Amino acid sequence: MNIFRLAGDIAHLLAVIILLLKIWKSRSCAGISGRSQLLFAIVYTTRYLDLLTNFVSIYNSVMKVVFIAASYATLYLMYMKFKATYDHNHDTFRIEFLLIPVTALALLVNHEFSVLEILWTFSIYLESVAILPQLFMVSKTGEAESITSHYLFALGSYRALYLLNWIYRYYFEGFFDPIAVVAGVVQTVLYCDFFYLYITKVLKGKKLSLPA
Amino acid sequence: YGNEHEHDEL
Repeated sequence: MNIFRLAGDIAHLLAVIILLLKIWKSRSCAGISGRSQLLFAIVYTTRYLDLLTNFVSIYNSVMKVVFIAASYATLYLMYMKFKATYDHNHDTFRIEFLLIPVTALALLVNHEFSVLEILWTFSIYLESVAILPQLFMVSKTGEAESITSHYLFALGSYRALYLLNWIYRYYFEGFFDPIAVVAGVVQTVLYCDFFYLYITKVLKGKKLSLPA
Repeated sequence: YGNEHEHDEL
């Protein structure tokens, strides 16, 4: 555990808490992509199956349980409790265009051809693109509430901080996982446009709106 | 190659 990894995990935790609180406090999931949230639930479920087979640390296990529970809680709020507020007209990204290539890639490029390993690889690849329906929704409506922007910033920062963690681990621990690193770079690059808008607009007190 | 199969990260 190094400072980048810890900061990344805290950013990740903060993101899921911001999202749950936003929906709970406003009693609305307007502006949030249910499709991205569904993909994240699939990501956590397939990645953290090793909770049952491999113990790393209390910290590791608790965080895994929290991420799985939070993702299902978010889905429950969006698709059940506050279903009426779900903006499905703007949430139209075709997730099969992500799921099919990601499945194929996980079967082709993995560390080991075993069920758990392929599911882990699948989750890493899927996570890297899971935010696309949400970014697509923001670009379609042309704006995002500030709280949604904070959520996206925290979620994007998490993998960017993991990149620093991987650089640190490469130099100081000789650790290098090309699958995680390449997917992490892709994931972070997808947020770059958003990061730019967040820093130039939201942090200056303006609403995140895209030029028409 | 390090311990890539351990997946100690989140």
